[in-house]
Amino acid sequence: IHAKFLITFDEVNTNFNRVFNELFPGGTARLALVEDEQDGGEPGVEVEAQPHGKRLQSLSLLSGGERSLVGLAILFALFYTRPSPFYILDEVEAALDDVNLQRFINLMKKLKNETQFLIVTHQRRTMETADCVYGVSMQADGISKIISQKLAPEDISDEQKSEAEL
Amino acid sequence: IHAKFLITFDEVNTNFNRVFNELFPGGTARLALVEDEQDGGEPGVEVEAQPHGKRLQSLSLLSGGERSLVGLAILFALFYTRPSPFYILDEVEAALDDVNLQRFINLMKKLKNETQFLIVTHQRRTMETADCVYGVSMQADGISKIISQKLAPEDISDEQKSEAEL
Amino acid sequence: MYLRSVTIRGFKSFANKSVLRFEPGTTVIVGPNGSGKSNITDAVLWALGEQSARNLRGSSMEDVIFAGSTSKQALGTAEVAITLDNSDGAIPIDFSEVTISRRLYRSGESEYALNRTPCRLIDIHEILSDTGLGREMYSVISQGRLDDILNSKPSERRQLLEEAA
Amino acid sequence: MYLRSVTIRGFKSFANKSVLRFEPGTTVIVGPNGSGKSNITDAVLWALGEQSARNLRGSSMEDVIFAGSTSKQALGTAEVAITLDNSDGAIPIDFSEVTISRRLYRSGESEYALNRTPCRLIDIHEILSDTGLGREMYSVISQGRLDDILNSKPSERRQLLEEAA
Ligand SMILES: Nc1ncnc2c1ncn2[C@@H]1O[C@H](COP(=O)(O)OP(=O)(O)OP(=O)(O)O)[C@@H](O)[C@H]1O
Ligand SMILES: Nc1ncnc2c1ncn2[C@@H]1O[C@H](COP(=O)(O)OP(=O)(O)OP(=O)(O)O)[C@@H](O)[C@H]1O
Ligand SMILES: [Mg+2]
Ligand SMILES: [Mg+2]
Repeated sequence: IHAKFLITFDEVNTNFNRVFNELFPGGTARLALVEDEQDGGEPGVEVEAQPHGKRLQSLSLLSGGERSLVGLAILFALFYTRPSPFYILDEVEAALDDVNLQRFINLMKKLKNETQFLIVTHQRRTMETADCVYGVSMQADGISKIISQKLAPEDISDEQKSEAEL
Repeated sequence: IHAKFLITFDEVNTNFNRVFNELFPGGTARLALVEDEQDGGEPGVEVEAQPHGKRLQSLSLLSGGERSLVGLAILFALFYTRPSPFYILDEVEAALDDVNLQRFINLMKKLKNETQFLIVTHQRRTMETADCVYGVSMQADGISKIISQKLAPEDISDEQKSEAEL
Repeated sequence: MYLRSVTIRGFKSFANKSVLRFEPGTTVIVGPNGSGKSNITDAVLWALGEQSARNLRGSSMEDVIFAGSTSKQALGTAEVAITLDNSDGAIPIDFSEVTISRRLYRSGESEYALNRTPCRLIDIHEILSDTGLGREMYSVISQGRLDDILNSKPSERRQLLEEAA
Repeated sequence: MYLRSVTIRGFKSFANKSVLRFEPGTTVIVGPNGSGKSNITDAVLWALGEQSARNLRGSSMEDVIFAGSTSKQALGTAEVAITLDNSDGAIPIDFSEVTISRRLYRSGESEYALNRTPCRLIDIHEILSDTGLGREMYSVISQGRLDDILNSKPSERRQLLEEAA
C-alpha cells in the first residue's frame, strides 16, 4: 500500500510542478515527504513553492494572490492525477490580478471537456468562460430566486454583467 | 471606569447602527453586552446584524460580502467614536459587489477630510477615489520597486489601471 | 459522470423550491452579495453528506432550514436533491441516473434517499466514496476555503493524497 | 496627525531603499500579485511596534529581513522609518514631526529610535498608546484580516471598546 502511495505521490508532484509553472511562469514548486513534527512525527506532505526570481520561503510569506495560485495548482494537480466528475469553485479567484486571472481561466479552459465546472464568481472575465449562466437574486422578502436559466453569456444584460463584476 | 465604558459603548453602538444602515439600507444592527460563556462568564460585546428583510441569525451565516460590510461598519463606528489619525486598509473590499463597493466608497468619501486613508486595492473604482496613487512592481530580480510617485489618478495609463483592476 | 440538476427547497435562503439544471461544461453562478450563491454550494455539500454544520457556516445543523424572513414564516423542513448522470457507471449502482436526496426536520430527524429509495447517510457516503467528490477531496471549494490546503497539517495532506491513490 | 512618509530598506521584498511620501487625503497602492503592496502594510505595522511575527506572516521575526533573490544576496538588516506630522500634538512629545524607526539585524538584535534618538520598543508603544493607531485598534487592517473582528471573542471586543473609551 505504501508503494501505491509513492506512485501517486510522484504523479501528483509531477503534475503540481507542471501546473505551478503554468500559473507561475519560470517558477518551481514541489511536494515533499516529511516527518510532521507537530503531529508526533507522523509522515506528512509539505508544499514548497518558489515564484520566478524569488528565494524559497515559507508559504505564509507569499502574497494573497500567490497563495490562491498555489492552492489552485494543487487542486489541478489532483485533477490530473485523479479527476473528480465535477468541481464547484466558490469565488476562488477573488484575490487574483488580471494577468493571473487569465492564467487560471486558461487552465480551466484546457479541462473544459474533461470535467464539469460550477463556478460562483463576481468577475466578468470568469463569467465569459461559461457555457451557461445562472443569476441568483433576493428581494426584500429574504428569499433567494434563480432569476435566469441557461442564458448564454452573450445574452446577459449589461446590468447583470455589472452586477457580477467586482 | 465602568460608567465611562458604558458611555463609549452607547456611542459606538449608535454609530454602528447608523453606519450599518448606510451599508445595508433598511437593515438594523447593534452591539450587545453579554456574558462570554466561552470565556468564564467574562463580560463581552456581541455583534448582531440583520440585513433588510432577513431574520436575525448568527454572523457566520452571512455571506462573504455581508460579513465584510459588517466588519467595515464596526470599523467606521469606531472611527466616529474615536478617530485614528490614519487607516491602512489592505484589500478590505475584495468581496464586495458593485453596489456595495459604491456604498463603501461613499462612506470613505465622507471622511476624506477628517482622516487619512492608505488603501491597497485591485479595484479600479477604489483607485478612482485616490488623491495620489503609488504603483508597486517587481521584476524577475525579486525586488520590489515603487514605480510611480504621486500620480493623479487621471495620469495612470490604461495598462496600470487594468493591472489594478481585478 | 456529471451533475445534472440540483433541487433546493427550504434550505437556507431558498424558501421556495428552486431547480438548477446543468450541462457538462462550465456553469457560472452570479448575483449580488447575500443573494444565495454560496448557499447553493452549501446545498450540494449537504446533499453529498456533509456532517459538520460548521462547514456549512452554521452552529447547528438546524441552521440550514429556512429561518423565516420579514415576509415569510420559518419552515419546518429543508431538502436538497442532486441528480447525477451515471451513464459511465462511476457510481456502482445499476442506474444511468442517480438522485441523492436529503431532508432535515426541525425535530432533528433526517431522511435520506437514493433514487427515491430510503437509505441511511452512510449509504450515501458509501456510494460516493470512490467518486472523488466532496469537500475533503477538494472537488467542492467553499468561499474563502481555498487556503485550507495550504494551512492544513502535513499529515492531513498525506491523507488527501492517500485518498487520491 | 497624519502619516508623512514611510522609508523601507531591507524589509521583506524591499531590498533597496524605497520612500513613499503621503499627503493628508487618500492614497491608493496598486500593483500585481506578489509585487510588495502588503509588505508595505507589514512595514508600517512593524514600525508601529508589532511584536508577533505571525501578524507579519512570518514564523520568526528574522523572516522580515530581505532573504535574497535569484539576483541578489540576502541582507543582514531590515529597517523601516515612518514619519508622522505631529503639528496637532497628538503625540505628547515636543516635535511637530515625529520619526519612528526600527531596525532588525540577523543576529536578532533590534534598534529603535525616535527622531534619531535611540529608545526602547516600549517607548514607541508608550508614545503611540493614545493615538488610536495600530492593529489592535483596527486602524491597520492587513489583507484577509477584516474578518478578525467578527471572529474574535466577545471579551476581546469588549477590550477593544475599552481601548476606545
Ligand atoms: N437558514 C436560513 N434561513 C434564511 N436565510 C438564510 C439562512 N441561512 C443563511 N441565510 C441567508 O443567506 C444569505 C447568505 O447567502 P450566500 O452566502 O449564499 O450569499 P452569496 O450570494 O454567496 O453572497 P456573496 O457574494 O457575498 O458571497 C445571508 O444573508 C443569510 O441571511
Ligand atoms: N524576507 C523576504 N525577502 C524577500 N522577499 C520576501 C520576503 N518576505 C516576503 N517576500 C516576498 O514578498 C512577496 C509578497 O509580497 P506582498 O504580500 O506584499 O504582495 P502583494 O503585492 O500584496 O500581492 P497580492 O496582490 O497578491 O496581495 C512574496 O512573493 C514573497 O516572496
Ligand atoms: Mg458567497
Ligand atoms: Mg497583498
